[in-house]
Amino acid sequence: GSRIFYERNFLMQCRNSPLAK
Amino acid sequence: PPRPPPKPGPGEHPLQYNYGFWYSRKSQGNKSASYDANLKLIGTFASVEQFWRHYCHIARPSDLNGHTDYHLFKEGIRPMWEDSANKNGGKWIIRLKKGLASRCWENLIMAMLGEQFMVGEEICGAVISIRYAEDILSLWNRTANDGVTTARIRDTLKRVLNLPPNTVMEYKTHVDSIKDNSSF
Repeated sequence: GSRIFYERNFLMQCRNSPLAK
Repeated sequence: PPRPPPKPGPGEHPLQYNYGFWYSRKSQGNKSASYDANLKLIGTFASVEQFWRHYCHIARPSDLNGHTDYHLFKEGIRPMWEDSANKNGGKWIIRLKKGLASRCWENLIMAMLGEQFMVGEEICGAVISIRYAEDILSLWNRTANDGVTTARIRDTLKRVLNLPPNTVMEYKTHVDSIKDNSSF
């Protein structure tokens, strides 16, 4: 299957998501 | 009993692998028995959002004191040389001047969780070791004698950590660490 890649900037944005609180 | 593996929640972004967050602190006294006994699993996660929920509740590496390590390893791999995933492996070691640990640790784990190393199943986990005069970052992989893989990991580390050009990087096999029993 395909691997799941994330760029640093995207991961940092997720930090501010309500789901991450 | 073993805990059930974590799963991404609704709307969360899954990671390629599940991970475990570990903490260890050197204790006084019995040196040989202490490493395994001092390893504490903080939690496991399967998504980006679950990672941040753990991360935001623990102290940043630069705010730790004493002889303390954080370990972030793929679920199922204990952060020990003897683990079956590690026993033929090794690690890149980067010694950091005081003050750089939090930023470099964050850059390293962002690259690992985001699958930026492009070495298949090779990455096992990452460690930040807080010490008295310097801090030490290490990235563990499965196969120490695979020169192509270890070179690719080194090159990605250089890129994602954005370290000063004179930073020394050293590769050490876990077999050698077991032999001299003095990794740092």
